[in-house]
Amino acid sequence: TSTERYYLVFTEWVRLLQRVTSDDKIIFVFIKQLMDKGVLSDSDNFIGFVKAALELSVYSFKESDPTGEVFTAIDALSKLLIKLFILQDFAGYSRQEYLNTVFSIILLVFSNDHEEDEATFNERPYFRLLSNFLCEWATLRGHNFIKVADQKTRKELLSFDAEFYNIFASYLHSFQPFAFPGFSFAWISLLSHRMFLPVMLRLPQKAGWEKLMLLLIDLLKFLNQYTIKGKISDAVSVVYKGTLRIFLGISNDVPQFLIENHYELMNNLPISYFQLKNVILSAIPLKMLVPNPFDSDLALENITECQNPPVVFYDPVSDIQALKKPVDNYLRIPSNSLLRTIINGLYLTEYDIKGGVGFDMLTTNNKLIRAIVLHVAVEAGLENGRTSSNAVFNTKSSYYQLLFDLIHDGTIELKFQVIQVMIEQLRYPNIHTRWFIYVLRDMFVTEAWEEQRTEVQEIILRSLLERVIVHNPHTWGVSVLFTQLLNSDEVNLLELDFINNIPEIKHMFVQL
Amino acid sequence: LGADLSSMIHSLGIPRDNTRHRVLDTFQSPWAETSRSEVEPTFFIPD
Amino acid sequence: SNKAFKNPLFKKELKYWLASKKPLMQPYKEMPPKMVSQLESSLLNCPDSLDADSPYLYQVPLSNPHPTSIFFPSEPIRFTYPYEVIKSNQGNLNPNDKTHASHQSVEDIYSRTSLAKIFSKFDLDTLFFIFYHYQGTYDQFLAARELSQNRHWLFNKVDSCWYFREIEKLPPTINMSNTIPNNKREDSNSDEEESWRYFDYKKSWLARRCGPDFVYHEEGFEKL
Repeated sequence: TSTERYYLVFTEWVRLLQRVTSDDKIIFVFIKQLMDKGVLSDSDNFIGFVKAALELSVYSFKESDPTGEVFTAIDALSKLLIKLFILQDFAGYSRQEYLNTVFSIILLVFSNDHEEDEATFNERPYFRLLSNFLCEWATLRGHNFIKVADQKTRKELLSFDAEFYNIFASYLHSFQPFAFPGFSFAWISLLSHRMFLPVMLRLPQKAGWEKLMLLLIDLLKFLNQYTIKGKISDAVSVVYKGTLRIFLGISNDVPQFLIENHYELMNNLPISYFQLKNVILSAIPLKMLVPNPFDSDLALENITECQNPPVVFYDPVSDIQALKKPVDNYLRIPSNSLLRTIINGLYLTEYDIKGGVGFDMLTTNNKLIRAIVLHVAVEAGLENGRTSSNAVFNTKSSYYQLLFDLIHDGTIELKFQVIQVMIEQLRYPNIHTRWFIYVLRDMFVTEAWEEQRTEVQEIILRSLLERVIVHNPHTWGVSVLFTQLLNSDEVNLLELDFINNIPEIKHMFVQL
Repeated sequence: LGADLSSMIHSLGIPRDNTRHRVLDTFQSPWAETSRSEVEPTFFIPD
Repeated sequence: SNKAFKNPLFKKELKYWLASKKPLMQPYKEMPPKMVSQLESSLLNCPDSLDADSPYLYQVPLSNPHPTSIFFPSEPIRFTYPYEVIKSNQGNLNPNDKTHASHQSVEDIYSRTSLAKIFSKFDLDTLFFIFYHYQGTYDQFLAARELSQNRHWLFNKVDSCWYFREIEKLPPTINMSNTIPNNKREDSNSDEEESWRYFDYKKSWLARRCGPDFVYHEEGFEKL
């Protein structure tokens, strides 16, 4: 059969690569013959050949002595596919189409293997194949593809570089754990691969960030779905640990990515992941020196960085949708009717089951609240730069008013959600951190709440406490605000009923 | 409450002192248990 | 009924791919037994760092294969050097050894790998051997890095030799007379002598002094 003939040809290729180096002239001759003699002369037989080669390579892996060389065939296949990518004419079709075809074939063979017989499926050969693509591409692209002799090809490959990674990322998205649980750990290993993750983080003009966020959100969604209170499987715990380690690596190497994408990460982070939340929100720009947050004499208005608006990669305005007009109109001229519209829009029509600390479901739209709060922050930051701090660091400003009114008129849950999201903005020294410290500190001490005052204070303290009670890291902004409240002359925390009446909490605050 | 991350941070190769060092370019695996050996990073050899 | 499902090339596989889309659109609220089993199997088969390593295809062998004990692994093992051990060694430098004169290790993505750390302890002979006999490999790269970044040798593209510029401080000349003209006194390099060495890999396998007619041309050297 043609499949059997493909097996023979591929086996010859594997043998050849064991005898000569991959840039030997024989290799070029062999590939040319593949094309000239009709093995790879059109897309149908290309698909047939690659399918057969992949199936044979996977079979070879499964049959190999596990202590020996198990990847010989897979390594040879990846070498062939990359060679074809470089050497082809690309007259009738594009590099993109070629790559899409290759990945599609892999995905189809993989799907069959994964679904058909659970007992024999093994993720490793597929992982190896994809890992090899990344390694081969990394070698090829060194110093802007300088090793590619032909100038025209070199230019084409250079402009294709970002697309290569984004196509790879798109297919990785198809392989995600929800779709193929038997590939989960290989998938996470690919997402964090040394020749994928740091590249995606550093592509010019942040060209890899959108797709990288897609993949990280895939991972967080999976964790979110299977982090059930009291019932977390070992496997899911291991997924969590790997995820945490990956985020720590990103925070170390490219903290700017976490800084600019914190909004979407918070939207998808499982609600009980306080430490991971802190890791993401603690990211500090690479060269920034940060003053001691526990210094009670800290004057934020004198810190230069506290004037700067943080960059936001994804504009939250797109998520406000129907409420954008009422919110923006309110920020221009506050009114009760606008407030009604906004608040009504924040409640869900169905309960959202969420395993939180002290609650199991939500009736408010957490994402919409986050979008509005961040939007207010962005606008306040802009105004601070445009006019003056007095316009913005002012309880009479519409920015403050909106947040105050949402809390004042909302249910306890809405109060909690708004305050929680505001506290998320207490990050590294920047204008948003500074502004929310101002707002939250004022909200903590103001008498304007009237009979709701204690409730609001309790929610603010609870929300801060759940961020500081966990192991390190803690964000700079949360530490600053917490220190200010502990040292406040205006309110003695130890006199508050909700602290006094619970021995464990009282003890904690006395220590703090 | 999370966990003490210092051993995880150390296993990543993130320095304890104030020096900065990139770790993702030599990242072996998301888990310390599967990071038994170092991996070859990207490198370039001039012709 | 879609045409793609009738294509003999992939109609068999396509239905499995399509089946994977369902849990993607609507994830199971609780993992069904099959999914639990698949996830656990994935954990069991989790790829490790050896799987993620760069594929090592055929390389021209250095020498004839020689018998080794069956207990020796055939793959080179890259083990992790405890960081503290290396740090304490950096102080033990022979101050008279000029090649280690400014042995401040450069900090880059390789510097904390065990191989790079081991290379920093190799003597020049070993580094040159690796450089010339393991061409095209990561080992050659690391040898070149160590020679260039840490030992400050320069690689000449023209003759493929490594060169070293040595500055020797001459003992101050005792001058009894005070009548040295001012223009001569201003020469600040008068008590330093520059000499060049190169490593002769072709014949003697030794570092030799360059002849008096050696002139340094920057363009002839590789910017590493």
